Amino acid sequence: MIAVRNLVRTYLMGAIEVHALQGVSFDIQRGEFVAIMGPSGSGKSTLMNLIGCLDTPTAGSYRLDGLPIERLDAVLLAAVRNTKIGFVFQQFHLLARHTALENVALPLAYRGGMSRAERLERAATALERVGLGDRKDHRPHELSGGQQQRVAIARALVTRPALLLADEPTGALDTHTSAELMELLVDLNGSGMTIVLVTHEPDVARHARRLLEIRDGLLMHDSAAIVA
Amino acid sequence: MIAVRNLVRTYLMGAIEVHALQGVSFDIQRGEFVAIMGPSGSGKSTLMNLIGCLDTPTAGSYRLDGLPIERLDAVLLAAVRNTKIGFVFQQFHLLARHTALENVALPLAYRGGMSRAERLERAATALERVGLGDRKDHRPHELSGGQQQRVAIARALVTRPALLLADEPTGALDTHTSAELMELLVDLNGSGMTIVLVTHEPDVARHARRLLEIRDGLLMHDSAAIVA
Ligand SMILES: Nc1ncnc2c1ncn2[C@@H]1O[C@H](COP(=O)(O)OP(=O)(O)OP(=O)(O)O)[C@@H](O)[C@H]1O
Ligand SMILES: Nc1ncnc2c1ncn2[C@@H]1O[C@H](COP(=O)(O)OP(=O)(O)OP(=O)(O)O)[C@@H](O)[C@H]1O
Ligand SMILES: [Mg+2]
Ligand SMILES: [Mg+2]
Repeated sequence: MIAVRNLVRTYLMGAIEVHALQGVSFDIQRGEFVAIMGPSGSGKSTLMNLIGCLDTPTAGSYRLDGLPIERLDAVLLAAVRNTKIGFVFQQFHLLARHTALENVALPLAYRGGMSRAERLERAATALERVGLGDRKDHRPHELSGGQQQRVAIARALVTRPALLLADEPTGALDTHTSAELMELLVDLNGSGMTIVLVTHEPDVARHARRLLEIRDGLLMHDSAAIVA
Repeated sequence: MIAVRNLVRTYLMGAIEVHALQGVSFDIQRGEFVAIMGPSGSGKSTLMNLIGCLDTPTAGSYRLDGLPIERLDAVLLAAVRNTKIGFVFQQFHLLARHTALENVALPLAYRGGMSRAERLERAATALERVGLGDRKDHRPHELSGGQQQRVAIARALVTRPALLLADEPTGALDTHTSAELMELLVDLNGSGMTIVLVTHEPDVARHARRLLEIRDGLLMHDSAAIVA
């Protein structure tokens, strides 16, 4: 499903170059459950944005279901994102002037084929599944940090994407809520969803079946590589 | 230093009342190191905002160094915040159009008594202490999640406040960086800083010497209360 080859991402700040990703390569098959760990600033979110078609690499290649992502234009990239990927952002990126329900329903509008009432109903179900049934009409600033994170998770799951990319999805959650979320993800993976999850918590990573360790923009260790 | 009595905070949303804090009472002496834990949505950030003079209670009283906070006007509240308190927000709240250095230097401008050069130098030292010496000129969107969190921490510490309030300060940090931060906080507490820290991680909470557990807006357990 995912084929990454020598992926590089450099940020240019005037005369300074920040080598956020310095050439990483790996494959992820459909149905895998992969955890990515590494120090703060090591390039994890940068890698996730590239895999999620939210950013284009400086060099290297990335194929998603055979599509050469680095060669697609903005319109095609948006279409790929909307149809294949659910993304939980490290900073949530909820729309401030919309309720939790409207935020979660939004990705369904891009897909089409549903009435507004059907979208809102499916969004309500997604919010209940993360324990926020009674917070549907709150706007982001009327929610706690962990509640905002769960809205971001519900939004990523509402389209039942083939690929879920979650960037530190339990960062603001207490142990109990975090454990519940991991059970949900294990279930979804069990019914076929491919999951790539960045985390710095070992208790979260252990639910995955493979671990990629990133340090200084490089893939230092791939647990799948041991079983050569 | 902190005396909270029957503190209540209710949010009004049209016809709906959200009882975020339902009457909590406790004292915190100068020099204590207190951890606050509890489920997502239980009222921890609401309590921190009240203690940090960023919000006023619906009912109850709060005295900070003898000052009746619920009776102060906005000007006095701002003065109290700027002179006594350093606050690490759960959502960071960095200024987007300013560099890390400028963000960290800002609280020093409110205090006065320093030249701009001195403020920038002290801000640079604060950033180095959290491992971000080489990220001074980056703006928030040019920083990783954990780097933004550390800028927020440096900003809270730069004025050497008597009281540090940290709302989930390790949420975006890897285990190693998180451990380094906790060592720094233990040091600062050892030299007299009073610290109140919200966390959902037991490994972070164990550095404190007292634990307050919040659930559904109520103080369910105070480890200091056992030693009656
Ligand atoms: N402005 C607001 N209007 C309405 N309800 C609010 C508002 N802010 C917070 N709430 C609600 O008040 C409750 C307490 O929120 P608070 O942010 O204090 O929780 P918390 O313990 O910090 O949670 P977390 O661990 O997820 O950060 C939550 O249920 C939240 O939905
Ligand atoms: N827009 C940008 N411009 C310049 N440098 C950037 C930009 N975005 C990120 N960086 C830098 O690139 C490096 C990698 O950032 P990235 O966000 O991928 O780290 P991360 O592994 O996700 O860290 P964290 O665990 O703290 O979230 C960091 O050192 C960061 O400062
Ligand atoms: Mg990141
Ligand atoms: Mg909170």
